Amino acid sequence: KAHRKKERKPRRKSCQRQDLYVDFSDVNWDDWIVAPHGYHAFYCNGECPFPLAEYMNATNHAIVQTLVNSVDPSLTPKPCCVPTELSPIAMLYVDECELVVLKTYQQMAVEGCGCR
Amino acid sequence: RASAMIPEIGRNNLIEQAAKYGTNTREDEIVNEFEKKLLNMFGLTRRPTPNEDMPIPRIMQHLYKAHMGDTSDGPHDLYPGWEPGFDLPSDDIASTVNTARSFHHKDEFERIEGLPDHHIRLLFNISTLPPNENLKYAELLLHREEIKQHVSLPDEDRMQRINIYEVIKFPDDDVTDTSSFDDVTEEQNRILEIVNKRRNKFGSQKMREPITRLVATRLVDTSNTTWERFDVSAETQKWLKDKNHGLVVEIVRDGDESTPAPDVTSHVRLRRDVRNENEPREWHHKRPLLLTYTHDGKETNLSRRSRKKR
Repeated sequence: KAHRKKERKPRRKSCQRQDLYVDFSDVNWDDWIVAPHGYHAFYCNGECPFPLAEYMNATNHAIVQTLVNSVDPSLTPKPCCVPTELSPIAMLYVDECELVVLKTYQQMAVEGCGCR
Repeated sequence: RASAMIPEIGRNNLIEQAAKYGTNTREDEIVNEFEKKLLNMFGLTRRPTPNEDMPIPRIMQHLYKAHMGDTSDGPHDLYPGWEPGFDLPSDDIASTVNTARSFHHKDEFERIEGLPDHHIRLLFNISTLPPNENLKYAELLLHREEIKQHVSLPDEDRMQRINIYEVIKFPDDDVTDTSSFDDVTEEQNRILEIVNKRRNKFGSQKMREPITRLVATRLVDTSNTTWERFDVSAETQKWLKDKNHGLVVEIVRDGDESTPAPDVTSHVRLRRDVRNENEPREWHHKRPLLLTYTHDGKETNLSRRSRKKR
């Protein structure tokens, strides 16, 4: 009855948003940034395999690139997993003139990833 | 390299990575370029290195919390005497700006020759505002603390008037020009003092008082504690283009404009209170403040953020 399980290759994760918390003390910026102490920046990682699922937000270009890759991988790699939507964060900090500044910075955190 | 944007370990790793590129540019130059990009991203010219004990005005901390939509621990709970109504400027303004900066006045210029002692000059050096930022709004904040003895007084005795004047011109702008007051050295101050003494000795035909213009007036009740906010956008705009002589504030009894109000120092915090042992830390949080609101052209704003559940 010995049943040998079919060994499967571990499936690589498909393109999705991954956790990344940027702690300002890790980069020694905590002496001039008052708030926040850090923020969830996230990052995008994973494969963009065929078939490109709906949630991968593939562009027409990515679909064509997938097709070309399927014909001859030496012509082009598969599409890349990249941020498709970013959001701003606000920071309270002391500037180089020792003025206290509250400012919002665009494109600081990943909201969504996709295959591009 | 305490003043570098990139920590030492990160710098070394980046130099190693740059070396693999095999370009003609030196690895440390490539990393320096990256460091410049980081500074540009924040609109900085160099890495800030503030003093460890530099106090951050509570108003700015509150503005940050207000922007984040954090009302869980209102500032009135954290700081006794805080006005609960204090908030970001109206959304009409907050939605058109993405940067707020706080400026303290230069204490050393708070007296003006030719004006009565109870007239306090507030001179803010806003010359460090980045030229690529568009000034949309500016407000002057004055902190008032209740005068406990006034609580039981009748209404008419509790009321005082705050008058804010813009200093348009000094009798002799060349001598009293303070547009570059950051660069005034001790030697220049000494010369200015001698010039003024000589003028007093020999008499001057010129008008002694500066020309001022009333920009705001408000009747206040001395039996409560709050921050008074005055729109000084027009004046601040002028300072960016022309000479900056600052503002003058006077507090007078209501109905008797010629008499300075008593207990001014303990009511409206225009000056340090040497009798208070908690100074100067308390002074830092309650001293007059100029808040400027600017926009740098990037697609963000300071509107109150809605709390999103991820």
